[in-house]
Amino acid sequence: EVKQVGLFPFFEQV
Amino acid sequence: MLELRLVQGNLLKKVLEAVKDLVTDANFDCSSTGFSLQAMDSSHVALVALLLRSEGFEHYRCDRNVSMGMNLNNMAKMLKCAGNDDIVTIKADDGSDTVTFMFESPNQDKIADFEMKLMDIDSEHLGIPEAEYHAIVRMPSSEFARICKDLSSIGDTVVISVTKEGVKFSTRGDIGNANVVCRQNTTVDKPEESTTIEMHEPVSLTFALRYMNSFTKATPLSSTVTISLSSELPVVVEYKIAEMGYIRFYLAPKIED
Repeated sequence: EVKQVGLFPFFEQV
Repeated sequence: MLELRLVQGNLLKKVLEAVKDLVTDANFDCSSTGFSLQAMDSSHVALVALLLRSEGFEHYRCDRNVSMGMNLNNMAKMLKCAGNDDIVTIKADDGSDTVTFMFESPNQDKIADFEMKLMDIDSEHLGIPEAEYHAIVRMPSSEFARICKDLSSIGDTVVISVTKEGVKFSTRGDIGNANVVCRQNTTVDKPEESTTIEMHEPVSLTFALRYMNSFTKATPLSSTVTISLSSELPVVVEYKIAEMGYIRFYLAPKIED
């Protein structure tokens, strides 16, 4: 089973 | 005062068609560098980054940095009223809550202006680090669009794998499975029809086809697309906009639960 992850673990809010 | 005159007005029409289904409302930022946008989809899975450099405009006046919140569907509605050969000028006065799109026919016999209300948008701006990618695939944008469309009739996700053999797009669904392999091909006469694969190490990642198909709405902007993959980063799907800049889509992968 694959799960969709979001962008936040990869990119930081500035 | 802001005044941006774009001779190739249809570029702006194509940009809107490329992003309006992914993002509803977005801030367009105008600075001495150019006209840009960064926005995420509502589920924070995909991000679009657009840059139209100031040098690409025939006239570019931006007295101070401005951020203009726009509803992209409404903006697309207004830009659809411009002819394909029209020159488009974007105008806004300091502190105004409206933006004006002016359309001029090439022989100047018809001039129209459409004023649109701006909106306040609280947007989250993400810092995108410069990164080394494990593999960079450059291929005809129409071919990539075709593969995404074909695979989405079979399954919901695509596994993109890059090895020294080439790039493989795979899906599986209730009715069966499908694999499309594209090998490096630089022998064709036209560079825009070639496929090049720059691989530092093999990589295999899974993505939602729904988003990939949405990205391919940018196909009319560029004859080639560049797909940059790394196992630790969202994929980047980039369409260069000739002499002006780019539209880049970032998509977080699907990972084993």
